[in-house]
Amino acid sequence: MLELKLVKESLFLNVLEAILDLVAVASVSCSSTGLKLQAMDAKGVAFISLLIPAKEFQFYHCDKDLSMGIAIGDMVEAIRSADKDGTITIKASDENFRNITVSIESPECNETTSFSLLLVTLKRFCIPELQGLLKKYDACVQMPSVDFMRICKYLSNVDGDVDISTIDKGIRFFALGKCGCLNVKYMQPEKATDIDISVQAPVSLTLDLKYMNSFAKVSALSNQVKLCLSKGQPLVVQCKIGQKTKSRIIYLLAPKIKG
Amino acid sequence: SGVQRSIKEFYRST
Repeated sequence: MLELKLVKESLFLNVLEAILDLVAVASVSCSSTGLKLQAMDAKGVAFISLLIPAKEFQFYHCDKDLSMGIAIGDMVEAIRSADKDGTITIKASDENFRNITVSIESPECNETTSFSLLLVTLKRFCIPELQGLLKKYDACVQMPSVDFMRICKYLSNVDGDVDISTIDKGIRFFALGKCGCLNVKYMQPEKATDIDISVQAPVSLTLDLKYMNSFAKVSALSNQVKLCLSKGQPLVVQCKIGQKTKSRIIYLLAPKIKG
Repeated sequence: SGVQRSIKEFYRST
């Protein structure tokens, strides 16, 4: 049996809101240590992995490992109407493993609304263990998420693709659209800061801009974001969710191949 | 622009 409780204004729900423009259904695995959500966008271009340790929830109990397909779009839609201080409880039982129950309790505890959400069948897709993969990556950029969001906002003025390339002591974002082009150079400052750009080998990736803008939404929930690039490999965008937590989200974005 | 690859193409063997 699984039971977890959270307040409506929790980071978990804010993250779900932020990823909904990419995915509407997700594979959710729960164990005694926490919850893992994985989802791929409809075109199979972006992959999202979200990890929330059990202690991040107001209450968390899972006595048996569970894996289920959840229409997170429908779930978030139902929770949106709840009071901002309301408490959300999500339950799944072993006896009836065809749906989950989501209950919303008002802050005064005088009103409870429950709804049953049918589970969906999803073909699971597993990616390799990422930390091992990233050791072989060519370049990593740790940067404040406000910088990443600002750059994505600049890029959103150009409709098309973005080329992210390593340059001497930094990286370059270049977008070419119908109305013109945009060039952003992001360099490693001389003084120690919260920016860390490490380049083992030159790399350049061409990526669909619309996905970058979706990633920027989630990075708004975190102070720092880390981009990892490697030749011919998906872009990896990682960020911790919130401060002083071990919750984290990882995006993978498949590049475009020129020619 | 280029040819969009999918995530599955990179990790198909795993």
